[in-house]
Amino acid sequence: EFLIIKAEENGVQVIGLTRGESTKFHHSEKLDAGELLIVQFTEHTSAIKIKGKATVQSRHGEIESFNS
Amino acid sequence: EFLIIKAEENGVQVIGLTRGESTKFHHSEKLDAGELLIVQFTEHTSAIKIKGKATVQSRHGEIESFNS
Amino acid sequence: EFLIIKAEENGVQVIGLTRGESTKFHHSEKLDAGELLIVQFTEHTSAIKIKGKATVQSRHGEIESFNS
Amino acid sequence: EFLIIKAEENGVQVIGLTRGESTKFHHSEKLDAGELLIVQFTEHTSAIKIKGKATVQSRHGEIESFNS
Amino acid sequence: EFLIIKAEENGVQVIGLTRGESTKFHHSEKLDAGELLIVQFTEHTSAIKIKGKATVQSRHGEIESFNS
Amino acid sequence: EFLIIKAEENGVQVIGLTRGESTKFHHSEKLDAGELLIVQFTEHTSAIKIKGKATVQSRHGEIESFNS
Amino acid sequence: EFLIIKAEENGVQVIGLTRGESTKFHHSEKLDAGELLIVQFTEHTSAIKIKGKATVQSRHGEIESFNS
Amino acid sequence: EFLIIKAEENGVQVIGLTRGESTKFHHSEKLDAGELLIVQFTEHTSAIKIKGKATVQSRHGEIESFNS
Amino acid sequence: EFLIIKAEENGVQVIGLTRGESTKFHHSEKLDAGELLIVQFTEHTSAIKIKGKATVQSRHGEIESFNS
Amino acid sequence: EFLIIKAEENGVQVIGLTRGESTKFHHSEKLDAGELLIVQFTEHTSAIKIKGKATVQSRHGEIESFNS
Amino acid sequence: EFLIIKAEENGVQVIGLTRGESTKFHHSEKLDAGELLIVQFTEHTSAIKIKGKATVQSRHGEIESFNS
Ligand SMILES: N[C@@H](Cc1c[nH]c2ccccc12)C(=O)O
Ligand SMILES: N[C@@H](Cc1c[nH]c2ccccc12)C(=O)O
Ligand SMILES: N[C@@H](Cc1c[nH]c2ccccc12)C(=O)O
Ligand SMILES: N[C@@H](Cc1c[nH]c2ccccc12)C(=O)O
Ligand SMILES: N[C@@H](Cc1c[nH]c2ccccc12)C(=O)O
Ligand SMILES: N[C@@H](Cc1c[nH]c2ccccc12)C(=O)O
Ligand SMILES: N[C@@H](Cc1c[nH]c2ccccc12)C(=O)O
Ligand SMILES: N[C@@H](Cc1c[nH]c2ccccc12)C(=O)O
Ligand SMILES: N[C@@H](Cc1c[nH]c2ccccc12)C(=O)O
Ligand SMILES: N[C@@H](Cc1c[nH]c2ccccc12)C(=O)O
Ligand SMILES: N[C@@H](Cc1c[nH]c2ccccc12)C(=O)O
Repeated sequence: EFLIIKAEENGVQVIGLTRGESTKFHHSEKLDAGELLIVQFTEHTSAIKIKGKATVQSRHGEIESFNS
Repeated sequence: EFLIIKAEENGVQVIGLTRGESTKFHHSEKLDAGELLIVQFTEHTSAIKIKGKATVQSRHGEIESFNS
Repeated sequence: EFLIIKAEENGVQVIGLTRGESTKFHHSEKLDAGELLIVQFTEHTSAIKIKGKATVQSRHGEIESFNS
Repeated sequence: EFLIIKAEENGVQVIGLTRGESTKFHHSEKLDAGELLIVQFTEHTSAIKIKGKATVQSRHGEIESFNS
Repeated sequence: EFLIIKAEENGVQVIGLTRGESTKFHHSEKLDAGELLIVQFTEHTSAIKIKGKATVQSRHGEIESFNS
Repeated sequence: EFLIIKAEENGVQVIGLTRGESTKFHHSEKLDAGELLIVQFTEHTSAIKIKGKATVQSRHGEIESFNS
Repeated sequence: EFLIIKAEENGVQVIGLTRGESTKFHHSEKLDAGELLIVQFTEHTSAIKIKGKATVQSRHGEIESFNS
Repeated sequence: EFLIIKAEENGVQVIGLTRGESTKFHHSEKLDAGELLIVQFTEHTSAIKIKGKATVQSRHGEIESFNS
Repeated sequence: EFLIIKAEENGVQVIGLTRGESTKFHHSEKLDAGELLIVQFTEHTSAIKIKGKATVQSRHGEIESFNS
Repeated sequence: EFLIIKAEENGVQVIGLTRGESTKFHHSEKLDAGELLIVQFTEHTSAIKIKGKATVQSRHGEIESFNS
Repeated sequence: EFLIIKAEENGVQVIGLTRGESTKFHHSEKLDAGELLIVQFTEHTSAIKIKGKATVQSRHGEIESFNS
């Protein structure tokens, strides 16, 4: 299973949260406006957090995060 | 199987409930307005509770929680 | 396989019934109006009962419980 | 494989019949009007009987039982 | 694989025929008008006979038996 | 894989032919008008013959046999 | 994988050809007009020949043989 | 995976080519006009050649060979 | 996975390229106009080259090669 | 699972990020305008970053990166 | 998983990139205008680069490379 994240502004963060008993941040990938990051769920990543203005495509359709 | 949760207000909580004989809260991720959290069902999480105003996309469509 | 339950009033109960030879209540999660609970069928849960006014989304569509 | 049963009146019975060489009732769950019961076929349940007025959703669509 | 049988009159019979080299009746479940019986094909049941007026839903659509 | 056979007249025969090197009749189930017989392909049955006027539903659609 | 063959005339032949290095006829089932024969591909049958006027339903649609 | 070949003229050939390092003809089945041959890909057949005027149905649709 | 190749002129070549570390031609099947060749990807063939004017049907649709 | 990346300008980078506990760049493939790169998720690649103006086709549809 | 590449001009290159820790070119197949090359992802190929003017069909639709 994978997601496509398109940064609509600079400084978008795509954060991987650990799989397992505890839930911690293991990586944060920073994106500049216009860049794409395509990520899978993996043995180490069972949750993903997105901060900043971005478009996300997944099996369930498209959705947009925004910067509050 | 995964869900996409978009916080429509600050303070949205996405709570993981334990898989197994007992059902307890093992993690609560707090979201600010506009942030996305994409979560799987896992070896440790067989139920998920959402508090606060949010939009949820899943295989079964879209649905919105609200703050009573 | 999972269900999404949205409480349309306070006091909605989502009850897990045990898998196996006997059928007993092993957990009841109470929901306030507007909260979502997303639950899987699991090794311990092969039946789920819903009391109170709620909307349920599943693979088979949407359906609403009510409070008699 | 699961079914969603919505009781349209009080006293609806959802009865599990045993899997295996013999076919017996192993559990009967009573529902009040408006309650939902979502049940799987399992290692112990290979047939399900529904008495009373109810709506049933399954992979094959929707159907209604009635009280004769 | 499962079937949903809705009895449209009293006395409908849903008969399980044995899987294996020989084909015999191993169980007959009688239904009153309006009752539903939802049955799987199983290790012991590879054929099912329906007598009396009933509606049957399956993966292949809907069909009605009648009483001659 | 299963078929639904609806007898449109009395005396319809649903015949199971043996799986394996040889092809013989191992069972013939007689149906009265209006009765349904729902049969699977099995370890012992890899071909099925239908004599008499009947409606057959399968994954490939619906078809009718007739009595010449 | 299975086929439904409906004989549109008397004397239709449904011939099973052997699976394996050699390709020989192992069985020929004769059909009278109106009869149905529903056959699977099997451990012993990897090709099927149809002679005479018949209708064939399969996963790929419907097609008709004729008698030249 | 299987193909349905309908001979539109006499003398149509359906040729099986060997699976493995070498590619040779292992069988040629001759068809008279109107006959059907339904063939699978198998442990011994990984390519199939069709000569003469025929209609072929497969998962990818329908196509016609012709006699040049 | 298989392809259907229909030669639209004489001299069409369907070439199998070897699976593995090296990529070489292991077989070239010549087709006369109107002939069909239906080929699978196999343990020995992981790429296929088509020279000459032909129509190709696959899971991804239809496409035509031409002779430059 | 694979993606198709079409460079819409020179200098597009398709970067593979490592699978596992740590997330590092293991390869960056540079594309000239008009070139296509079709990449899978693999044992070594669980995330892919795209910089520069490109079109990406995936299971979830099409999306375009841009150069900010 | 496979791709169909149709060369729209002479000199189109279809390049296989190695699967594994390192990413190198292991094969480049040159195509003349009108030729088709149908390639799979394999144990040795996890990325494919296309240079020159070509049409590519895949599960995700159709796309065209061009020569800059
Ligand atoms: N560590 C958790 C992360 C997680 C996945 N899904 C969740 C839902 C809610 C909260 C946490 C999670 C787990 O693997 O289960
Ligand atoms: N611990 C429970 C959590 C749960 C899953 N689905 C449920 C439905 C109802 C109540 C609890 C649950 C289990 O794994 O089974
Ligand atoms: N303990 C039962 C629970 C159950 C599942 N499906 C049912 C249908 C009817 C009654 C009970 C049930 C079982 O695992 O089989
Ligand atoms: N004990 C039976 C129950 C059953 C399943 N499907 C049926 C159909 C008809 C009659 C009985 C049944 C079995 O497991 O096979
Ligand atoms: N005992 C038979 C029952 C059966 C299944 N499908 C049939 C079709 C025709 C006649 C009998 C059957 C078997 O398991 O194979
Ligand atoms: N005994 C045969 C029965 C059969 C199946 N499919 C057929 C097609 C044609 C003729 C016979 C058959 C077998 O198992 O293979
Ligand atoms: N004995 C052959 C029969 C066959 C299957 N498909 C074919 C296609 C062409 C010619 C023969 C065949 C085999 O199992 O492979
Ligand atoms: N012997 C070859 C036959 C073949 C299959 N697909 C092909 C494509 C092209 C040429 C030959 C073939 C093999 O099994 O691989
Ligand atoms: N020998 C190569 C053949 C191949 C498959 N797909 C390719 C794509 C490009 C170049 C070569 C190939 C392999 O099995 O991997
Ligand atoms: N050697 C790499 C090739 C690769 C596949 N997908 C990629 C995406 C980006 C960069 C390189 C790649 C691997 O097998 O993983
Ligand atoms: N090394 C990480 C890479 C990754 C995959 N998906 C992610 C989502 C967010 C951040 C990092 C990742 C992993 O395999 O899990």
